[in-house]
Amino acid sequence: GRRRLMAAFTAADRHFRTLFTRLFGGGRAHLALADSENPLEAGLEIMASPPGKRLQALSLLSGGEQTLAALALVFAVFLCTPAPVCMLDEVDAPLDDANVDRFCALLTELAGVSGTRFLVVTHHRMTMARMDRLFGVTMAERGVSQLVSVDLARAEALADPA
Amino acid sequence: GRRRLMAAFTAADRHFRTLFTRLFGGGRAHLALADSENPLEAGLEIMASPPGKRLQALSLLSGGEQTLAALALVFAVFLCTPAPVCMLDEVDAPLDDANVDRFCALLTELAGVSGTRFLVVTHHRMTMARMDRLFGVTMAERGVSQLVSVDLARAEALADPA
Amino acid sequence: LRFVRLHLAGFKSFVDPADLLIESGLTGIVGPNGCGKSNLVEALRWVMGESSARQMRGGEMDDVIFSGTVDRRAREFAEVSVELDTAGQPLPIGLPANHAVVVSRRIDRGRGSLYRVNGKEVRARDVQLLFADAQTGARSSAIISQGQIGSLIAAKPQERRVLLEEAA
Amino acid sequence: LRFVRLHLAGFKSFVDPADLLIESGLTGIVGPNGCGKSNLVEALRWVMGESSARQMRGGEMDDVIFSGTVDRRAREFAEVSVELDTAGQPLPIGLPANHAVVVSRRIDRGRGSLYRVNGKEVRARDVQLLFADAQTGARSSAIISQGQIGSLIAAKPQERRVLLEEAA
Ligand SMILES: Nc1ncnc2c1ncn2[C@@H]1O[C@H](COP(=O)(O)OP(=O)(O)OP(=O)(O)O)[C@@H](O)[C@H]1O
Ligand SMILES: Nc1ncnc2c1ncn2[C@@H]1O[C@H](COP(=O)(O)OP(=O)(O)OP(=O)(O)O)[C@@H](O)[C@H]1O
Ligand SMILES: [Mg+2]
Ligand SMILES: [Mg+2]
Repeated sequence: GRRRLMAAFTAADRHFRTLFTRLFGGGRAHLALADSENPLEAGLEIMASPPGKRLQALSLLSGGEQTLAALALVFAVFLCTPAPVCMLDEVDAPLDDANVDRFCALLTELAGVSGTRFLVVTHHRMTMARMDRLFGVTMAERGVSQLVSVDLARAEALADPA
Repeated sequence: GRRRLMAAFTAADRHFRTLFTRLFGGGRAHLALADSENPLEAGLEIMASPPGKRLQALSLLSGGEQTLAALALVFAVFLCTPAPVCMLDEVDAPLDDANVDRFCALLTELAGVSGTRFLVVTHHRMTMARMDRLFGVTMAERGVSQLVSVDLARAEALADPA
Repeated sequence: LRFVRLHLAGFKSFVDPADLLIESGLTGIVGPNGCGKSNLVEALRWVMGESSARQMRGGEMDDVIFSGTVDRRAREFAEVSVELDTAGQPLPIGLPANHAVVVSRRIDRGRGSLYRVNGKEVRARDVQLLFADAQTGARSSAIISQGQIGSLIAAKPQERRVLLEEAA
Repeated sequence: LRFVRLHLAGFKSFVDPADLLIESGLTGIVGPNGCGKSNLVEALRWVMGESSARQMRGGEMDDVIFSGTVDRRAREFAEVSVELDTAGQPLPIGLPANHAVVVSRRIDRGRGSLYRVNGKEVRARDVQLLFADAQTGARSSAIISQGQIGSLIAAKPQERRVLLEEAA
């Protein structure tokens, strides 16, 4: 129980520190056990300082910064025991283009390192452009979904039916 | 109490039906008082059917459809007593381009009808392009925000510091 | 009542004085993650009399005062003011029906907030009433913070009725 | 264990048979609001043994069966299968170490779900164990539903520790 959990915490924290700096292009962060000395009861807090800012709890970061820090945590845990498939549903929605760029670069590297297959649902054009292949979901007939393999130009048109 | 509330409900519902159809480009929806016969205790439920789909509660719609329906509700209440200023912080994040287009068209009309001044925080290029003017917030010096008036080309560059 | 300009100094990340012009139609606010866009939304709520530090994403109200960066030291006070054009409508707190009205709020670290209307000190209550009479205020349903639409969707029907009460 | 293909028929808005090829690297999934992208995420969780209808955004598990549109009548069953390549690893439920393995789940309206591995009927428990041994499953922390990142941010530290337990 206790020893395994501490080992997991230490491993996740090590990955988290590296991934945070990668995703933010600088800064530093770490995980902390909160509310109790006993790891079996403690909560998991994120302390982060984006580049040039002071160290603070997750709740004081901006919307996009919080999303990026949460993604660093998810991937830190993932790296402890890589899953064969990873599916992400519009996690890039609050991110600006620079952060989308770093997020995609990280995905590409994770796929290379672990052999994990990634399925990424997105509306962001930049994310679409960084995928190895694209599937479009359409409702040519109202209420009925169909899957079609598409290229980037077609994907952009799909996202913009106007 | 009771009569005023029912009058507000009826007015909000009337606006909601029209705004829903505008924002979705079709379909229909209505507000319903839930959980109690007494309007002073009842909750507010949204019943909606996007174009070509069956009528269902808000929770069964997709992420983008829920956001659009919630925006229709917010603007329906707004039309009952138009405020002099309306400030929206990244409400367009889950929307695809076609819905962003309809959302912006509605904002333009509301501004014309009520004289309300709109401040719209966004990362969406299409929304930026539909604004009358743009302000950029930058952190040229880390941790220190500055406001600058920008044109569209500069705004797009700001959103994409890469 | 028309909103004309929002002025910030020492408020959150806006340590240097900054002006947001509020003109008719649609004004877009853009910029990278973490640059201070949502802080502007909070400045608008704050000057209209917001009394909860949690609504300002802080633990206590002093958290709205610029807390310093690696290069700059923390400030001791923050001030936000909003310039209004009353277009001749009488103002509730007995001010002359003067077109240009400036409502300001200043907070000094450890000493609380001070409100002024056209330079004259008033109570928080007066400011809240001034804006309530103009169908707006710190908790106006026409001011939507980041993530607030998501909470409206996830809310139970009972929690959504507060929107209706505002319309009544 | 490698995921190769997800096949849906009658599952939510995918009334007609549909195949999502899962190849190495990054596969993007795009399309307008309401077209069925998040339904694919739920199909993947469902076939791996998800037991809660709420996780499927429904009231009861039958809600995953295609419920009809203005032009099409509702279906009586839904089926999702996932094709795996075990790359020679032994499978826990005593199947021959055959490379291509198909796990399927079918639900008939009012009669519950039936799981099969390579055509042989198995219990839900067997399917859940199969995927748990391969570091995945219906509640894998590597599957992130729409809005889930927001809940992780809003969660209290106590609620976030479940992530750590998964890594232990
Ligand atoms: N009192 C304060 N003093 C200095 N900086 C502060 C203070 N309060 C908040 N900040 C800083 O303001 C930044 C957040 O700004 P804000 O939330 O407005 O960003 P944003 O532009 O909305 O970003 P996003 O696009 O990610 O939502 C944080 O990085 C935080 O460090
Ligand atoms: N059992 C069912 N039968 C038929 N249609 C269904 C069923 N369950 C859900 N749907 C439909 O699926 C649609 C939602 O799909 P989904 O949530 O996957 O959209 P999405 O592509 O993720 O959209 P967004 O970009 O807005 O998140 C809804 O409009 C809903 O009506
Ligand atoms: Mg923000
Ligand atoms: Mg979705």
